[in-house]
Amino acid sequence: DTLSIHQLAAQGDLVQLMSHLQQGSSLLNVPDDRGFTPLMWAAAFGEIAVVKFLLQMGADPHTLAKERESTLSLASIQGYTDIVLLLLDHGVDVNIYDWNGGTPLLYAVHGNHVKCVEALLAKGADLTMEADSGYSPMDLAVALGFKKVQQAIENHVLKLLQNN
Amino acid sequence: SQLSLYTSPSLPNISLGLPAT
Repeated sequence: DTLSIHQLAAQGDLVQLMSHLQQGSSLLNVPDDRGFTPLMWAAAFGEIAVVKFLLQMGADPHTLAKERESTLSLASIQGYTDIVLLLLDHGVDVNIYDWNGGTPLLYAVHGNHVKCVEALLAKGADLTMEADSGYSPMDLAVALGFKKVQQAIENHVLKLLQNN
Repeated sequence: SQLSLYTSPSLPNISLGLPAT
């Protein structure tokens, strides 16, 4: 049997993906049983070439899965900074939150991805947005003992203070 | 060929295992 368009996106199989999409552009944003689109699968597995291709084909980066999971959060939890920046360039909301209050910044912190945290902060990620359990990005960095992430957040706050 | 399937993407529960604030 053939792989689904979601599996092809996750595996970065551009050639098969192209032929799959020729059958019908309606497949471009087709959600799987949990509401994840091919773009979400590609972002979740770091397949930037597929992400670029799907975006060029008109895939919607704003779509949310059933628990409001976003493509941006899926890239952030894995620390795929290049994909995060590409999505932000396509105008997705840096502060999109999901059912448990997760934001891309909280997920980047949770994954201990310093570069991704810095990129999100530079693009206006809101440091005051807390998960539903009340953890702010800084709380989370401290609770998880991620010193470099904590430093990145502190440096960002200092920069904000100096600019005002 | 044996099709290797990727598991569905997911997001962790951010506060799992952390003390209540």
